[in-house]
Amino acid sequence: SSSQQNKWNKRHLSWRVRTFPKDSALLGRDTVRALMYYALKVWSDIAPLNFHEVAGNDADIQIDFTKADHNDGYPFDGPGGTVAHAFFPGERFTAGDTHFDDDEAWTFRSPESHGMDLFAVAVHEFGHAIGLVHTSAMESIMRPYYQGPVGDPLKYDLPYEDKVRVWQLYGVRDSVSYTNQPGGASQTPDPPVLLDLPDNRSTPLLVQDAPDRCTSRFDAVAQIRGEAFFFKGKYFWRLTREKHLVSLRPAQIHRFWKGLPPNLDSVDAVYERPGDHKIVFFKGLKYWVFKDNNVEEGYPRPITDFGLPVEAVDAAFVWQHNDKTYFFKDNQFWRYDDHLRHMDMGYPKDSILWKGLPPHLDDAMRWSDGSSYFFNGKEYWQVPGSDMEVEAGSPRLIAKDWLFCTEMQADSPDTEAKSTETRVNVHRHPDHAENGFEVCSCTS
Amino acid sequence: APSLTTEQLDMGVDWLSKFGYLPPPDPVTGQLQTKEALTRAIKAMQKFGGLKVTGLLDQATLGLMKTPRCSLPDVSEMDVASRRRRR
Repeated sequence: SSSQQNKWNKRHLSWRVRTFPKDSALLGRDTVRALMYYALKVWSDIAPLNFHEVAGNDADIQIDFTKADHNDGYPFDGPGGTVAHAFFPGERFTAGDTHFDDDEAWTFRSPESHGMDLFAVAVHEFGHAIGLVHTSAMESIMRPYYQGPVGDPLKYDLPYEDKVRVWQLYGVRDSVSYTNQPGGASQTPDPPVLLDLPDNRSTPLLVQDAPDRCTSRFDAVAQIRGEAFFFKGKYFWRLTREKHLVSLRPAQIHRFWKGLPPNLDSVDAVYERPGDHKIVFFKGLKYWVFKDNNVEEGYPRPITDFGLPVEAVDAAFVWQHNDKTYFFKDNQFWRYDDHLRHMDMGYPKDSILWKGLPPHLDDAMRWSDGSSYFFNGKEYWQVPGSDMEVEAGSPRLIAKDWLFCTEMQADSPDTEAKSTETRVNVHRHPDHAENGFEVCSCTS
Repeated sequence: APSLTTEQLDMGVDWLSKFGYLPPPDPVTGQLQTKEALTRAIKAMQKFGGLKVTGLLDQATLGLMKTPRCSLPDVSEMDVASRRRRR
């Protein structure tokens, strides 16, 4: 193989699928995102690199499905021929960007005759995106020629030749977290993280004590990797970035978020930390930090690490306007800098500064529309952009606008209150969901 | 090997240029590739692709040229230059 085409100096790389295959009948958007996630994971499992999906336009690795001449010097040529390319880390404006020919029939877990295996090609292209060039080694994934599907993404094991070349570039990952144990002994693969249905699919019947999403109030709400998570008791619901409910049934927290104590019966607040995009869970005096859906070693730790003098946290979110982390407890709030890891001076302040918010919060989160959302009971308040005042139409009902419940379901009496206050005047809003219309969202 | 059609030869030369085995024809003089350069390029491509190294655009070589692949060249300009320097 020829000389390496430089490498990334930073270790945290963001990615985003900017355009999807036009003919998405073959591959749904969530499947495409899941395949990109796993193709990147092949490399981050063995090299000290961390990839995280973002929603914005400033991703390090922008992924596009495009065709013919798309003005980057590598025009595609219709079905067959050239099928994809990626830009090396050293490219000035396009470093890491990866393009797939939208004239190909991209497939997943299909026979070779049905088309081009997207996962196999993506692993190859992301090899370029981190700095590897083509090689003549017959078993390498970096051979320039398409060699057919490489099997199940959850069980894929990179050829040793390719591991050596990426170790030469970046060194070995200290805590190797193989998708597969080296040496081929395939253990049950890690469950797909944040990109596939939580593994409660195997429990066809709803566990009896599972809460009802239409009448609950929520312990915590968070935007994680661009998706919305609503936590209640030992369960959570998940919405894709298009606000599609992944499943009408809640998933069980312990079966997806690995490493929380089994006796944990609920969480107080959750947020995705800026910078390394790890996920922080709070309960009482403790907090846990997750990389993807695995808790990191050394947790739980005391929330005094943040300089919080309180005995618990009601709400935590990152304000898009300044990328600072805000903690709320009762009628006070703190501002914390997650990049510098210290509390900003002059806090706590009275939460009345957030005009129009209720005195107590269940949680808060940022959303991809640029607004911040505050949740209490069955209602939510929207604060646009960099304002500190709720927008006119707030509060609205969570169940109808986020969890696809009909008016009747959403307004039925609260099964339990997180605080003693009762809901006296539930505001009536035009019904967003058609009566009796259940929303089913299909993901990968 | 059966004699090549002009189209096959053109396709082969385009392919070898596209993927870095042949320098692009000189845009000023339109200088075409010499036969030696072409033979050298074919041998390099056959070696990289794991084919029998004949220096000819035989069926196996033309077949591999038709295989779906990554757009990026197999030989970067740097390699071509460093090989020239070595020569």
